[in-house]
Amino acid sequence: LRVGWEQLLTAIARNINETENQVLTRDA
Amino acid sequence: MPVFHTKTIEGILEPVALQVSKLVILHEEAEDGNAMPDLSYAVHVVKNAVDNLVKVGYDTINNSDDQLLKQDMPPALQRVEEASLYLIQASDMLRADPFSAPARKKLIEGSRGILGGTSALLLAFDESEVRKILRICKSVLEYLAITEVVDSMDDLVTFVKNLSPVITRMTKEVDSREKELTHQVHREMLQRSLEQVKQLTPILISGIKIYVISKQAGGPAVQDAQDNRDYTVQKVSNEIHEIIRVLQLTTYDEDEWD
Repeated sequence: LRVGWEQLLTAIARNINETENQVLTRDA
Repeated sequence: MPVFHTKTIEGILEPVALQVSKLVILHEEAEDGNAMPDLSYAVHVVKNAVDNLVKVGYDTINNSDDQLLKQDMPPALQRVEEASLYLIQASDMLRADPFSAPARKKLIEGSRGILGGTSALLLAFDESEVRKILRICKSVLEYLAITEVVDSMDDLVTFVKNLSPVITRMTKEVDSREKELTHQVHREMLQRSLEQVKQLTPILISGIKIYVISKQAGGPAVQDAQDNRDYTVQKVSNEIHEIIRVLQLTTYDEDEWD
């Protein structure tokens, strides 16, 4: 379960960074 | 599972959506009470990412002239921020009590909230991108509307010179969009209409040319030439209206996340 929650939070952080990149890319 | 409308959105959200689903099941199985790990570092990383996203989001809102984007983005950003606070609260609660059931619930709600907020954000951007393509399509329609005033070869040269770059841009943008879509039926509809526009454009130019020559020569052929020209203009316009319609179709349903 430990690995599961940490993996999820890591995936969420990646999701947020990719969303941010998408915003920047489209804004450019 | 929700259907993601574009490959980009699918690529970003699907891995997290799968993880959330998996964790919800694990959480339910662990209801009997296993100790939760200290998640404060992982939550801190998420909080930093959210802070950056929110900053970039508001910069974009301030710099954009798209009123709908300005309207759609703030609620999505607020949703992500609130969800991030849920994660922090959950992490604090778990540090105090690693068996806390409300903390687990908050973790799941926070994870879902971030997923929902980033989906809404990506969707708002996607719709803004679509509006840009729609504007290009509408500018082609405006050019087509002035076909009837082209009655000399000089006019025709100017018309073609102005129309060509706009049509080229439209076909390029619609072609890229079509490749981005995950919905096969929508893709095929766009491909079909785009192919029609490509085939009809030289026929349209030729039709206008025949009309100009007939008009200069005079005689009964002018009416036929005009009818042929107008028929082709109508066909191209219909295809562009169809492209505009299909570009606005979406299978996305944000409620799926709730």
